Amino acid sequence: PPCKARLYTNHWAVRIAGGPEVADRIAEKYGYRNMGQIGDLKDHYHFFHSRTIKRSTLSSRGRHSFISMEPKVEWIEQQVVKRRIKR
Amino acid sequence: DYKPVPPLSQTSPAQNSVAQNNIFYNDAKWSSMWYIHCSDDVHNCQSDMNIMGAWKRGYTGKDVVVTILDDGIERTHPDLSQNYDPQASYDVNSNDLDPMPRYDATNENKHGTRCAGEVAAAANNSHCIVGIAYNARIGGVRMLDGDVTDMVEARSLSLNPQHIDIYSASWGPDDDGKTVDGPATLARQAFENGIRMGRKGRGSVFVWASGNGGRSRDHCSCDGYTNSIYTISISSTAESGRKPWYLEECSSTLTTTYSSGENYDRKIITTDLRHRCTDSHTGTSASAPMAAAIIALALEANPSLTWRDVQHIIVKTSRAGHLSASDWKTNAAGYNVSHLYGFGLMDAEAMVKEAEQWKQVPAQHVCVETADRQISRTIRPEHLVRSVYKATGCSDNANLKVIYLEHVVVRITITHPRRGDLSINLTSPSGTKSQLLANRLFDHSMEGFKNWEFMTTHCWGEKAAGDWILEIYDTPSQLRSQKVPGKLKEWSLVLYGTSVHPYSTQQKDRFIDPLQPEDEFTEEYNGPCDTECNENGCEGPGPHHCINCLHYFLKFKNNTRMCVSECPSGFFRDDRKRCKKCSSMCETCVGSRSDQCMSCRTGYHLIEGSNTCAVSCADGFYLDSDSNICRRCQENCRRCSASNVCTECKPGMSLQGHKCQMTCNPGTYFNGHRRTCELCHRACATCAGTGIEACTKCADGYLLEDWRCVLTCSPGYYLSELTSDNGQVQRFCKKCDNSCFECLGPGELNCSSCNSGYNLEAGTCVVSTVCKDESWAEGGFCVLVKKNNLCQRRVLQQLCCRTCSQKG
Repeated sequence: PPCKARLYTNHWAVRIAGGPEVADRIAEKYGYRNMGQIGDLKDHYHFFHSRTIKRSTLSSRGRHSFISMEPKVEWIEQQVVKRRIKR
Repeated sequence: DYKPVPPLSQTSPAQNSVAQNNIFYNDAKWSSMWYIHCSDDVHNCQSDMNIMGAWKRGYTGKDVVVTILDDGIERTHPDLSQNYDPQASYDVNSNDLDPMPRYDATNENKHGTRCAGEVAAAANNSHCIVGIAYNARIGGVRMLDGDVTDMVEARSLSLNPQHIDIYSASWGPDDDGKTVDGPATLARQAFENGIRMGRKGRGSVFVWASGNGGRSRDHCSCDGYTNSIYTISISSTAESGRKPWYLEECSSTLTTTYSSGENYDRKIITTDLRHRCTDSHTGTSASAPMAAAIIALALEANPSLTWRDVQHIIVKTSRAGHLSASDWKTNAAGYNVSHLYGFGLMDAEAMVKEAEQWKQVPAQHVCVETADRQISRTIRPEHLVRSVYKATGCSDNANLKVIYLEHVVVRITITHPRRGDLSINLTSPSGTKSQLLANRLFDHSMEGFKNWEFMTTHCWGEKAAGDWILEIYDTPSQLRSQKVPGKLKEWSLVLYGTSVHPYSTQQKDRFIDPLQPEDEFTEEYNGPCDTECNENGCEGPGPHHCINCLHYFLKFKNNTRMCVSECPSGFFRDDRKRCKKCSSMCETCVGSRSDQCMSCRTGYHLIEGSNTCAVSCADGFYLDSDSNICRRCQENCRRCSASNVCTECKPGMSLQGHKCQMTCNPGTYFNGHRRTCELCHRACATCAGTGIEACTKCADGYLLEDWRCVLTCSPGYYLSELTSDNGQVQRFCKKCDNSCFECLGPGELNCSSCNSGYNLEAGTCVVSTVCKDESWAEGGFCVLVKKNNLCQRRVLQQLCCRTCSQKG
């Protein structure tokens, strides 16, 4: 049977007000790479961290986790692999 | 405004269809596209999606953009390259602009290409098929061929929303019958942004394939994508109108298109990977792109339709036709709806006709009514929890007020040891019952539901205010080990709709024939109309003077009509808002047949299950006086009392307690699990179950010893005989007296052998030890020991050796 545990990736979705420059600065400060805005969702950015585990059943913890303490970071979520099937 | 009809056939007359003005294309599989050629004599199908009718009106999807969110799109396919739109495409998995699928030996990534062909395969290019919107622009987003995260979904759903009109998705959470999952934060945000700002403020249209978990007894209300008010959830029907094996049912389904079904049903043909053509495309994945294409035709007819206008038009024009479902009902707004098919089969021509003259519906209002927050209600096994909430429709707030319903959402939190044992129903103030959740056999989760939103479309058009009834049933499955009760923690009702009638702005121009002399017209009436007349006015003050009715009408034998707010008793409303007569025995009904009664006239009772009325309840039924319904007795019961206590069983059954069980021959017993008579153990003449311990009477040659049947009495037992009143001698083994090891009869004087430490003397077991010195206990104490037959206890025997050794 498919694994029921959550599978965390090394991608994060972040909501940062202030524009792409602010997002770039915060990403660089904590070792992330800002991959750009998520689709058409304003102020939502895709952050990638190359030094965290690519797939893990545990959410990632480390110095990079302190990003959530940044005042301009309104929301952050480590991305989880979802099981999706074609119908 | 003239729109040219697509080009006619240039091939030989033999290839033309029978009707003179039918369209013909030279695409290889054109003649096999039975769902398009419905109306001709060759392909004849029972209900038509009227795609040809929409084409003849000039609508082919021109300037409409559709994107397929899937595993990629073969943009080089000869049937797709003409209409391919790179601006409607992206590769989210590889983060580049090219959505070409990844090729492998198994052709795993064929799905998106198959979906795309149904929408916009080019017409008359000799290749494969013709897409339903064959002039639409088609793109694809490669997003399933890799890790699918919330972000991947959101990026896909929010791709170029000012350019893309329709997003079609034929995927979702697992249809294994035990998953509850839906869009997460970002995907939900993408939906909300899309309907608010997409298509330059008119709202993106999201089309979603309903679940394919029919075999797993799945329920599409556990899929948050199809359950969303922002998506148009699409069901499938086979050519025969029967439910396909993969279909799930739920109250969030809006409409249906054709797909494949059983082996004898015709298939859907579409473009396949590697430039091929296939008839293997199946499931609701074949239906959603069809629906997307039909919506594209409607958007071409009227590009200013909003996302809600599209849903309104679908509700108004979809038809039950020959689609087979046991739960078709007419809601209070006059729409036929079922849990399998929503409002029925899509009708492309009717949709484009409505779209042409459509006026936007009023703004959506959202009214949140928090029903039960303070009190936690226990859900006991095999019991029902009913919660009634009197909704006002937020009538005190003009910005939130909902009078005419669209979607209804119930947000609910339940704790329960086995989620699949739950079923939930919601009944609207007008009496329309939606099954929000059915039992799911394979869902053994203990997680319950946490603020899960169940959605129903079945109350569309009804009034919002009034009593809403939520019912939760717990039907414990045999697999459930704990009968721990669940709890309804809280629930709230979210009503979506409008405060103004959605169609009150629809204008219909009155036809005026310029050739008719003026004095042929009656003088125009300018006075007030009856309240039951709609906006088209009237020719007099009475309800029979209305040009069109607001609600329903009665038609009389002299061909006159009268508008009414509700159909009177003894009438039902059909899908054209006409009040028609019920069968003579019905008081209320859903049709004119005698098996379509909902309640009966005085003197008659409704028969449960058959919806017929009868003077008295037949065998096998009892009268429930409270509801005036003849309800079924228990299984195998022939007659039962008014409180459903069985009094007589069917032939071959016998009443045991209050239940009827099969009467089994002597030597056999009724196995309730397998529901058959099975042989008793050979030692039993009759028994209550399997094994030698279940004998109730011993077979010949066997003796009853305690609860067992034995051939000879065990040591410690003696053979006893008892003569019954009818002279029959019963032989059985009885336990010897405690003082004997073995015996020949009852009492302490019939021992035949003794326990160690005792000697047999004249049939009695006496202590055999030689007493040493007289112990301190000899005397009254030891007399008491002997009197109470405690000399057999070794300690006391030694202590009172002398006294115990004495006879007597």
